[in-house]
Amino acid sequence: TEDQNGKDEL
Amino acid sequence: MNIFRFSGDMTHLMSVLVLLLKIHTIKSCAGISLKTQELYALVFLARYLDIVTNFISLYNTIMKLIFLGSSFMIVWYIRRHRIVRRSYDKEHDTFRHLFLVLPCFILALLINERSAFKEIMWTFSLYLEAVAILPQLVLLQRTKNIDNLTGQYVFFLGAYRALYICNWIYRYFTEPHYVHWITWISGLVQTLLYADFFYYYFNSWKNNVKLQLPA
Repeated sequence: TEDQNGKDEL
Repeated sequence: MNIFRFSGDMTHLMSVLVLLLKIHTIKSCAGISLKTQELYALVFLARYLDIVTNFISLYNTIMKLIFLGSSFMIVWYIRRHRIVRRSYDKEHDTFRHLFLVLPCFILALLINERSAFKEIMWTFSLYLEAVAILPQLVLLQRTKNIDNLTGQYVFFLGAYRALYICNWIYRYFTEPHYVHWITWISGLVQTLLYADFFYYYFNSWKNNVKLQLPA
């Protein structure tokens, strides 16, 4: 579920 | 998700809970910078624009809702709550929002990964988060007696940043194509701002004396 862009971070 | 990232999120959550605990139970916001809290509300608003359009995980969405909700709730408490607002240290919390918001916005327009609206707002939120703690640190310096909860609040925030750096190092070595200069540099700047605070925090803890930052 973690996306390539690092946009899965808060 | 790795352990650093998760621990970082949890210390971030702890910082918010400590602050809400202080405000809600003691009904006091003494030593808390409204400016910093308003900047955080703006940070989350700008960063989580994709909350409804881009689903990553339930964890992610819930955490976003918590950070958005709590930041606005804290601002509401300090500005509007009949009792809490009386303890707000207006005289010492004099930092101007615009001095931080404007340069961050201009920088986001100039330096970003893609010049799309959401991307620029996301970059703006990273730059702004890096410096949003400044009004709080200035206020701590001006405050003679920093109470334990306020000290812990800033400590947890700093710990969250430090853990995120560990998370980036871990991801860099374990995930292909994980390179994010903008996130890293603004995150590093943000963490360095806590260095001074950490130094005095650990000293006060080691020597068992009340935390006080030199003017």
